Amino acid sequence: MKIIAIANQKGGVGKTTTAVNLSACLAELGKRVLVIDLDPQANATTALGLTPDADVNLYHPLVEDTPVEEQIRETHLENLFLLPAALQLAGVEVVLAQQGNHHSRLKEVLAPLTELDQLDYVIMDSPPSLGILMTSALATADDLLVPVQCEFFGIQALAGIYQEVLASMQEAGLAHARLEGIILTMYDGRTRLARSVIEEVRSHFPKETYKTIIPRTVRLGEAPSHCKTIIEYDPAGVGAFAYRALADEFIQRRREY
Amino acid sequence: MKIIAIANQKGGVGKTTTAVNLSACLAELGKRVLVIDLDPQANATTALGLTPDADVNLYHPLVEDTPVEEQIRETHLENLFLLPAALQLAGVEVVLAQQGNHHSRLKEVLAPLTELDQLDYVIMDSPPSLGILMTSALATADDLLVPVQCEFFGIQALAGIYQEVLASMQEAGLAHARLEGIILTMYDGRTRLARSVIEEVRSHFPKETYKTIIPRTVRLGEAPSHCKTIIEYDPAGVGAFAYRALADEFIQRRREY
Ligand SMILES: Nc1ncnc2c1ncn2[C@@H]1O[C@H](COP(=O)(O)OP(=O)(O)OP(=O)(O)O)[C@@H](O)[C@H]1O
Ligand SMILES: Nc1ncnc2c1ncn2[C@@H]1O[C@H](COP(=O)(O)OP(=O)(O)OP(=O)(O)O)[C@@H](O)[C@H]1O
Ligand SMILES: [Mg+2]
Ligand SMILES: [Mg+2]
Repeated sequence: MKIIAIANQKGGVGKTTTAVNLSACLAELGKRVLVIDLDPQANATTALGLTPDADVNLYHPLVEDTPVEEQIRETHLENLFLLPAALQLAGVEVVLAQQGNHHSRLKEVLAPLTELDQLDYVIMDSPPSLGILMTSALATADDLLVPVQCEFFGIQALAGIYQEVLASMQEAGLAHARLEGIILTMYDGRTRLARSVIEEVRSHFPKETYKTIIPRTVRLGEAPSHCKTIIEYDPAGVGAFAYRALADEFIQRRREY
Repeated sequence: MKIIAIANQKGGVGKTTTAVNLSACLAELGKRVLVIDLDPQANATTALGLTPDADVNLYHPLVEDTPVEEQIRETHLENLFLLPAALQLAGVEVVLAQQGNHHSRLKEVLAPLTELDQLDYVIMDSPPSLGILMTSALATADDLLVPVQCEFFGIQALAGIYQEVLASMQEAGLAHARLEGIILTMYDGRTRLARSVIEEVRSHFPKETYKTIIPRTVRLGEAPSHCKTIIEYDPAGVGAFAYRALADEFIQRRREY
């Protein structure tokens, strides 16, 4: 079982869209995937058709020591499970900040998952912040996947998460996650800015940057409003094609270790 | 002097783009504006042509009690000033969480500004989170401006910040900010989703929703990569037109009190 954090402190770069649709495509290929929604805004939870519920989210295991297994829900897709989030999860940050162990707490709480249900992947959708929920995801993950939007601030954000946040956590022995992949998102081929962002990311990170690029397409924004993943909402469209290609590449890269 | 928070916990909805370009247009009209960058990612700082600097940001006043006036910098635009951010600002959240007074601390630190330099507006660019920096902005502001992206998650985000976060802070006497305005951003007229988001926001908030809508335009994404505001980068384009109209509407609404 691999634990993967999808993280980028910059907002609106496609973390949730990637967490939901990559997981759906992996489940379609027969992998058993648990999506953990670590964002109190619970976008991944609503995108997968569940209603955020104050009684069903990681606040209870993290703060009240309830068993993590009780928080897991099925989704309408076979092989795809969800640990939902809710606004209450925001309270975790202040509580854990006042305890000493905030980085290792999430890891402790998720430890029982390795025994459960033969999960292939646990995919964590992180919030757009540098707070404790996000840094806990980095501290817990085996692999880090960073979606990078093809916009000017995208490069700075990548440098921030990789060279500043992850590097200093690794130095302090708080994280062992490796930067497994960078996924270029919301690519709009008509803009020179998008192409220059792609060139710059690929030149600095030739191995980490996935070949698959996620194009900007209205359908990816519409799918969650119907509580559907892209492969259910628009299975023949460019968004579904791209996320299926991403899932294939994700699996292929793991075979090559 | 009015203190305005530009806030929305959802990522990538145009907070920074609005903070920078609305402020530039107000300065162009002769208003004296201070932009306060409250986001450790410092996007507003780089967009205004300054380099994030660990020695020049609100960490020092908030945590070390240094005078706030020492943190203020000129920009290359007349009438437009900046209190920059830097990654160091992220450390404020853990420090303030461990003290009792985290909501009122920013207000104390900014109090001297009312005496300074006859500022007309202080405009705070907030981070995409529900953490202490963002809630401090709500606790300090006279007015709250919420940019809402014309996407599905935009409606949930608006409900979140207004009905959950601001309402509970007001109930607890922690905030007196009123929801002065909702600004619809990144409007892509070709999508039915965008039009339905606009309709829904306007039907629930007829008075608060600004008439001006900010269209999606590549130039607004490119301007910060040249360290320019939209009125310098593309003064005749739709982005400049929209933000100038927004500034006019902003001033007009204040005359009508
Ligand atoms: N390739 C795409 N084409 C068009 N719209 C997209 C695409 N990817 C994501 N979106 C839309 O853009 C918005 C931001 O994407 P998303 O919510 O996945 O980003 P995020 O990084 O999770 O944001 P946050 O930082 O707030 O958690 C959403 O409304 C989403 O539906
Ligand atoms: N109207 C627009 N048209 C095209 N691109 C835009 C527009 N407004 C903003 N952008 C771009 O979209 C991205 C997100 O915008 P911005 O950074 O202003 O949002 P934000 O809410 O401040 O994000 P964060 O939550 O990360 O602070 C940026 O790359 C920005 O340049
Ligand atoms: Mg998200
Ligand atoms: Mg911003």
